[in-house]
Amino acid sequence: EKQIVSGIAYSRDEAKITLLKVQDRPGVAAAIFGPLADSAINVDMIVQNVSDDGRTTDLTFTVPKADLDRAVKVLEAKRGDLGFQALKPDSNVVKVSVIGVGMRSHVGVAKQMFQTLAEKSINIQVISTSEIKVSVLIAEEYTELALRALHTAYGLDAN
Amino acid sequence: EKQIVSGIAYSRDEAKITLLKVQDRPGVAAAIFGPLADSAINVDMIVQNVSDDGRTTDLTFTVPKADLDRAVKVLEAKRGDLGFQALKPDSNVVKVSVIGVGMRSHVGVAKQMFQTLAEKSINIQVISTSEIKVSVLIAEEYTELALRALHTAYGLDAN
Ligand SMILES: C[C@@H](O)[C@H](N)C(=O)O
Ligand SMILES: C[C@@H](O)[C@H](N)C(=O)O
Repeated sequence: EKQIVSGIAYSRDEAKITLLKVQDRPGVAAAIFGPLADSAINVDMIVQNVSDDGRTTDLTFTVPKADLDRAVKVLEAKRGDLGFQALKPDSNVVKVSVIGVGMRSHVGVAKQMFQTLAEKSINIQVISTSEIKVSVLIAEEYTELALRALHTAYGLDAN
Repeated sequence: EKQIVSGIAYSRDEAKITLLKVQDRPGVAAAIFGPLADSAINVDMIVQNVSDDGRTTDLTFTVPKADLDRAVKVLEAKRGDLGFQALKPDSNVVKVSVIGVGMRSHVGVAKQMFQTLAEKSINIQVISTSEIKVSVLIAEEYTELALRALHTAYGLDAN
């Protein structure tokens, strides 16, 4: 199908938190996001992949940079209950999204986006998709480089 | 803020593929989705979390069930180039999404969704979010149980 990329969006006001090795059993995600919700912490991305070992998995989510310290405190206080192995905060990321109109499948947009970032040697840390977007987290230092390269790749450079 | 959940969506026509321990360096995501795009395989969700060890990470994506065998073949053919440790296909999943209107933050919807699934002892395998949705992959056998519980939890049971 014809894939129309209508724009590139980005947010520099995101910080990520990764909880390493949470228990992969019912109730754990609820025990993480319950306290975050009760503390009125804004969460944008939530990314969890399957468990490798059938027992644990990692969970990453993003918050506004101003909420990072508070979110870390809330989760550290729950560490005993939750039993995660480590908590890694990182405010050094930017979220970059390619927005597609009429994307019945993400595969073409994903291929182009990932190839463009690869050509600039930009490592992709986190990937997430929605109906209209393919989003990645990359190191914040690459923001302008990534945006320029993606605009060119999708022919969005017009003035 | 007032979070309005406008509906629950689901798709039974999704199969997931997890590539375990892909190299976490620029070019790897491109090398995975390039061949998939060239084989015209439809990809819906793509979920990748950060690397635990700084060297490898896992990547999960979903395809229509009818595309699963073909997607597996494409990637197995690239195994030498890509160097992943294992490929795990799984057609036994359903994607369930809570759709929120005016969700400035996903945290309230996520808390409710995850608590509801936990109460039914439904394990959450994969989590991904977008502007208007919080989506999970769970085992397909829980489809009706999850949908009923979520409709009740969000007060969408009206007849
Ligand atoms: C890790 C977490 O998502 C867990 N599987 C749960 O269902 O809550
Ligand atoms: C794992 C994969 O996303 C890799 N980090 C890349 O940039 O391509």
